[in-house]
Amino acid sequence: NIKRRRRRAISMWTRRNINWRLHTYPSSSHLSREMIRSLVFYALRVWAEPTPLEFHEVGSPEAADLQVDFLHGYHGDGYPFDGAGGAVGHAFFPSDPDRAGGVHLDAEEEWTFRQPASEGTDLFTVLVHEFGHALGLSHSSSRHSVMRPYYQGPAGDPLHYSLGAQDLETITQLYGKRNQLLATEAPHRAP
Amino acid sequence: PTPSSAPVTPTEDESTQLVDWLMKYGYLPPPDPSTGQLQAWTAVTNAVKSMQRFAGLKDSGVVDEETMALMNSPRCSLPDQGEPSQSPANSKAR
Repeated sequence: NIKRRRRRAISMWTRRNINWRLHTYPSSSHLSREMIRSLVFYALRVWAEPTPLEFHEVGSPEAADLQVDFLHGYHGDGYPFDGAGGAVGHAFFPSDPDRAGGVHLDAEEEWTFRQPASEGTDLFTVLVHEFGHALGLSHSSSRHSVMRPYYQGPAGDPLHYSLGAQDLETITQLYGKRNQLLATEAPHRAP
Repeated sequence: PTPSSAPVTPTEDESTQLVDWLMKYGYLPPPDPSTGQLQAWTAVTNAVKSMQRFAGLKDSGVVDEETMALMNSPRCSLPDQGEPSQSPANSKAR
C-alpha cells in the first residue's frame, strides 16, 4: 500500500484525472452525509474549473488519490486536532511520499453551511483551502487568497464561488489552464 | 472587544503558549534537542514580527490585541513557514 501510495503521489503532479473518496464523517453534525459529500464535490470543482483537472468519486481506498477524513484529537500524523476552534483541518502535499492525498478535518468542529460565521465553521470554505494544499499550494499571506491560513468566515456560495487572482495564477502554473488544454487538443478531436 | 494595537503583557503561561504557537506554525525552530534550550527572547520577537508580516499586520513584534486575536482564531494546522518536508516548489523542480 505504501509503495502504491508513493507511486500515485509522485504521478499526481502530472495527472489530470484525480480520484477522491470521502472516508469518514463527523460523528455528530448538523450537516447530513449527503450535504458533506456535495460540499466536497463543489470544493473540488473550484480547483477543476480553471484547470484541466477532473475529479472522480471512488469507493475503494486503493483507487483514491485524495481521501477526506473527519478525525478527532491525535490521529498519528503529527498534526493533532484540538476540538472546536483552533486547528480546523490540514492536508498533505502531493510531494509528501507517505501522506499525499490525505485531507483531514477536525470532527469536533461545528461544521456549517450557509450559516453566519458565529454559528460555526463553513465546511465548503475549509475544504477549498485544504484541497488547495492537497494539490500543491502553500499558505498565502494575501487577504484575498483562499490559501490564507486563518479562517475568515464563509468564502461564498459553492455554486458561484471562483478563485481569486493569486490562487488562480498558482493553480494554473501547476496544472495549466483548462482553455489551453482544449485549444491544444482541439485538432485531434475534430472529425 | 474590538482588537486594537494596545500591547498585552503576557503571563508565563501565555508566553509558553506564544512560543508553542510560533513553533507550531513554523516561525520559531524547535528547541535545541541537545540542550533543550528555547530561543532567546529576541528570536521570539522576530518570530512575532514575521508572523505579523505574513498576516498583514503591523510588524511591531509586540503581541497586541489584534495579533492575539489572530493567533486565537481558527486556522489550518499546517505551518506558514518552512512547509512540510517537501514543498511543491521543490517537487516541481525535481
